[in-house]
Amino acid sequence: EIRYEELSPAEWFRRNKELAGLTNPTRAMYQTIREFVENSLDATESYGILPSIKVKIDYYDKARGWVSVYVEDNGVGIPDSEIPNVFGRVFYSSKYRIRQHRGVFGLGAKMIILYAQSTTNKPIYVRSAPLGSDRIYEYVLMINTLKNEPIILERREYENKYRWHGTAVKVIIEGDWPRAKKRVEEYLKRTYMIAPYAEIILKAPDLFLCFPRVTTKLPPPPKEGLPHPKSVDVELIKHLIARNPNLTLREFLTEYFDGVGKQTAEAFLKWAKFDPNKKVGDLTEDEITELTTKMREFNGWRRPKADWLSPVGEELLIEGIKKVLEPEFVAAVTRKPSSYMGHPFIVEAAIAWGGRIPPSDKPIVYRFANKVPLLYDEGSDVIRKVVEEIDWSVYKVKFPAPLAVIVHVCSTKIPYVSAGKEAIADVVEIEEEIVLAIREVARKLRQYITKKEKEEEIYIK
Amino acid sequence: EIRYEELSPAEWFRRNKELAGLTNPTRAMYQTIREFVENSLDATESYGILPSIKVKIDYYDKARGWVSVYVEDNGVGIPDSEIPNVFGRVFYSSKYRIRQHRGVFGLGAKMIILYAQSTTNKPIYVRSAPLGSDRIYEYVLMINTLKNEPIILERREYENKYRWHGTAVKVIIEGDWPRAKKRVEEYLKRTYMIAPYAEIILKAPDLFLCFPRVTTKLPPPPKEGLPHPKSVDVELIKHLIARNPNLTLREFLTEYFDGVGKQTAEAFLKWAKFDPNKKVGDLTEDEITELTTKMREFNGWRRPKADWLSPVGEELLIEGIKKVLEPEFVAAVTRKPSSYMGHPFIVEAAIAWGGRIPPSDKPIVYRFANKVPLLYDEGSDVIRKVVEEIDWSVYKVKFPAPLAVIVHVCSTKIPYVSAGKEAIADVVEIEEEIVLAIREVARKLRQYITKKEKEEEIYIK
Ligand SMILES: Nc1ncnc2c1ncn2[C@@H]1O[C@H](COP(=O)(O)OP(=O)(O)OP(=O)(O)O)[C@@H](O)[C@H]1O
Ligand SMILES: Nc1ncnc2c1ncn2[C@@H]1O[C@H](COP(=O)(O)OP(=O)(O)OP(=O)(O)O)[C@@H](O)[C@H]1O
Ligand SMILES: [Mg+2]
Ligand SMILES: [Mg+2]
Repeated sequence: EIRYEELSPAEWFRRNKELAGLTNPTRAMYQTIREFVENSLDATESYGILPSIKVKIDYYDKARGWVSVYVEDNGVGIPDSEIPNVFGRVFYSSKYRIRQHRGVFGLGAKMIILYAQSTTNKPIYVRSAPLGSDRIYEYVLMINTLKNEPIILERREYENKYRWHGTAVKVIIEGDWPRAKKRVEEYLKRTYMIAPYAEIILKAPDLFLCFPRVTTKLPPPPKEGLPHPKSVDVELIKHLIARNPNLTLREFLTEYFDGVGKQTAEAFLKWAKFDPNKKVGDLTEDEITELTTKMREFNGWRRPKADWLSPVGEELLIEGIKKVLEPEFVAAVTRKPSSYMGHPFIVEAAIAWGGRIPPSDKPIVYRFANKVPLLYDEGSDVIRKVVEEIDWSVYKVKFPAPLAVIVHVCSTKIPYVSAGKEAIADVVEIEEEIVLAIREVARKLRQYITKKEKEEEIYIK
Repeated sequence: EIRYEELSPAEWFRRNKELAGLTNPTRAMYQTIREFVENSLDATESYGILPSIKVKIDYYDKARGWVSVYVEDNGVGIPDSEIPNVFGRVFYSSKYRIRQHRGVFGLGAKMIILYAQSTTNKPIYVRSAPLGSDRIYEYVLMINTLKNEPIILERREYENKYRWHGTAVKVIIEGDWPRAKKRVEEYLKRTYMIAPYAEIILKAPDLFLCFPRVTTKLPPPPKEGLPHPKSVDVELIKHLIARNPNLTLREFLTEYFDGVGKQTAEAFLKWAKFDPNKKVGDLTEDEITELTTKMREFNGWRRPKADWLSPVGEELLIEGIKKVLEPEFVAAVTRKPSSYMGHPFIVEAAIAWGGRIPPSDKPIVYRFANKVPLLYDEGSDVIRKVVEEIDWSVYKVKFPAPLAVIVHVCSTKIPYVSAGKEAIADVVEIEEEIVLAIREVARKLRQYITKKEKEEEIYIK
């Protein structure tokens, strides 16, 4: 008698936590902090708010290895009716949009709550006030894993006397703070390195970190984009048709897709042999498939816009690297936008040399995806792959050398290797852009090293 | 106005196909074949049936890069009422049990169907007859991604005149057969290498493979196990309590857990300071947490049984390696069962040397998890990590050398790095066992090389 079962997404991820980076108490300690800090940065920076983030870590039950983690931000807050949903339902998110955010899966906070429930049986505490709200809302929540629904244990609301806005969360997890401490410090340092407009304060056992804002210049928040016609698949086309079956094919293309004007739409439809006036609701299944295939094949689409992206920028990169790494030399480049499968992306690279950078047998690699520092799974990451395949002697680098390579990839869809969001997959277009970006700054390093060699020769003479 | 959305699991995986290995048409070609072949092997081997599997690949629309993939087995079949569920609902499976299978996530077949829907808009065709059934059932299905439900386009049933049993599936996907061909051949060859009781036939453009059975001796199917007390978490305990809140703590432990007899249960409860006669339904939240923590801490549990596992065995390993690699020397070892977090696992390792193995700068690594050959993501795999860290000169191996290392890890829960099931995460206990297993067979290789050197000296003299 074979038993067939269905699992809710919450139950499935509870059983397969390692797919989301929760492999042991050390990594869980790190993942808890990063998932909440990234949510706080999304809730501030993406809405034009200068981020102020507080992180507080305390031992809750040292014998059992339990730690409490508190993260507070001055962000855009969460509406009362949505608080139970965003923390109580796996695959629930405000970031399923075509826009650069740190979050992407609608899973992060829920994984931490599932981990806490599984190890300490403690609920999550949430306090939030949306921007301009005259009330503050507090919840104590758990997740019903069998149904993928929130369990509201407590709810309070009270007057927002001092017009606070933002979100505070607190969980109690089985976490190895002493083992994770170094990496958490590195994570926050690197976060700040490329977001020096963020103020981050961490209070923890044996660790106090204070990163004050070094600039009040916030990069403009990315706009929300439309899908690019090269990134379509049949399901997406069907979802869009269902929204308004009465649109003509011409209207359908210009309304729902990035960079498609009336002329481009008509040129495409002529090439693909479709009637521009046909209603999309009248397309047969085969025609829908044909339309999709042709959209992906057509070479006349405009390149994807970068308005939905938010690169760090060369100036801010250099400033942050100088402050954190204190090198003798630094060069940075922000490449022009490119795209893979219709998803726009930008690669930024920097090289830092000498100064307080310790000599090492191979380059120290700093990886970033959508402004998030990646500290695990380096072996699976395309950035590490590119750095290893470069012949550094061409740039006058002899190992051991005090060389750091910083690469930031930002996109409306980062092709993560796993739901733990620690490594970027080796998509061909992204790999090629990383190679070109690193070579560009490596050439500047070579110029500097050459100039230094000449100066030393003159000095010796 | 922030827009919050919920995605069904089908829609989430459609948007994040790369998390399940569907990164491009070459990999999709490979993944389609492996997901269906692994389902067929689970449906035969796990039920004591000698597997006969047919795979047929044809170009469906060469211009658009569309390929049809047909896989048929003589397995245990799928009941009529379950066919729409197992192919139409993400997270639906018969393998959410404590038992070794190739499948584990309840996702594989659905990912292929979602990929086909997204690229060619074609449904899946399924024909199945359960063991002993007098009817054969045919379905044409798609997945409703918004609701994670099957869409039944057609259904037929007819008389099972010749008492056939098994399952046949057919999909049409955008797949790059020429680029994937080599890896598919390697996958089937290696599958057969450790399952030489399986008969596998592949007919494809430019490729005909026929692997006839070399033995009719099928390893005994693994039994279904109970969870081990070391692998508990709070959620599992709560699910089990809910099943029958009237059980006493003593009964609860002996009934639901692997290897817990009355004596062990009482010893544990005494040590953990619980009343053995207390009803589990009367435990408070804090007591449930305390019980969970203590169960994971207790050192008096019996080691996990290996009855739920199905290793290949040294004899079959050697036989398969001889047939496929044709080496001069081969040694194999099946380690005793071990466990991590209460999940039993067994590591098997073999070394093959010389003969038709080509010399290479580093060992050729053959990785297997639950009898599935792993061909991608080698850089993320713990097996590759261990092989690289071994100093092979200790075993008289000088590179370039004709050396192949074969490692098989089997467990009731393989800690996969991602849902693409191509790499095993570096769990400490598993890594240590792999090191010990490889050293064991490496020492036998050293004996052989030493003996060979002596013979050559005598011959030269
Ligand atoms: N500090 C916060 N301030 C405002 N909104 C928040 C905050 N934290 C979470 N949210 C809301 O909760 C949603 C779910 O968060 P969660 O971390 O689970 O997923 P995500 O951030 O969308 O994606 P990912 O899984 O990649 O992190 C977010 O999309 C956001 O709308
Ligand atoms: N050829 C087959 N014969 C019998 N049952 C099958 C066959 N293929 C699929 N099934 C049934 O369908 C279920 C779902 O298959 P699917 O591949 O989606 O998930 P899974 O094999 O359980 O796990 P995984 O995602 O790791 O492959 C299986 O658990 C099994 O019960
Ligand atoms: Mg998040
Ligand atoms: Mg499967």
